[in-house]
Amino acid sequence: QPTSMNAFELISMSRALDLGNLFEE
Amino acid sequence: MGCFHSTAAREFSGHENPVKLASETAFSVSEVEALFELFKRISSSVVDDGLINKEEFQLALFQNRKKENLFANRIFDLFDVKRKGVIDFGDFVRSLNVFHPNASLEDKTDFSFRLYDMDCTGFIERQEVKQMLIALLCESEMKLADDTIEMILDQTFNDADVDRDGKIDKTEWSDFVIKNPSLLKIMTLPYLRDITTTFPSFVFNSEVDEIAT
Repeated sequence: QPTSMNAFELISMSRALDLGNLFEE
Repeated sequence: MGCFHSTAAREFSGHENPVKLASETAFSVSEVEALFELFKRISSSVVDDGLINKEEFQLALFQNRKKENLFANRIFDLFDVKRKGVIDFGDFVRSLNVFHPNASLEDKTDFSFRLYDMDCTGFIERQEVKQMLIALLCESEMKLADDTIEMILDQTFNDADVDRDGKIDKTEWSDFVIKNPSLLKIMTLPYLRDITTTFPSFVFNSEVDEIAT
């Protein structure tokens, strides 16, 4: 439920902030 | 420390020496060399110039070189330590070092603060957080009414902005992430602990014999 989360919890869901993607073939 | 064959030295010509990079980071020499294989793959994906440009970074993150993204731009800028508009191998290794499980909480907190301080004012301001929140909603095609967004921002700043000056300073951020450790989840890549086994495809090029230290 987004309204119970703080803004940074939502923001950290961005795909761009998962640098593990750099390692994907 | 690792010994380094002349062929591998040729391999790294024009790049910082992996033995030196390993001595400055949580990575072993062979892990730095494995990262070099990853770096070569990304830095040659659009222009084979031994440097990662923004398109190559976006391609590596999204498998789409044209996908502009607020957060990818911010991460790229933070990795581009020398402000050259490209990421060289030394920047790449030192920046990824912060995401190592063994990197300090302080380094992770500092990096995440700079990540969210979009305008580099030394504070995370409400307008910046709103901009990032809207960018996230667009990226995930989620729709939230504006007053819901304002409510989330109110709640967030109520928790984080202790001195109520409308912005989050470094100390407030440090205290906030201690209370909300999940916010630093993005700052640790567990498999950086041992790249050489997790990414065997990078190991076959390895030419550095690690001498037991």
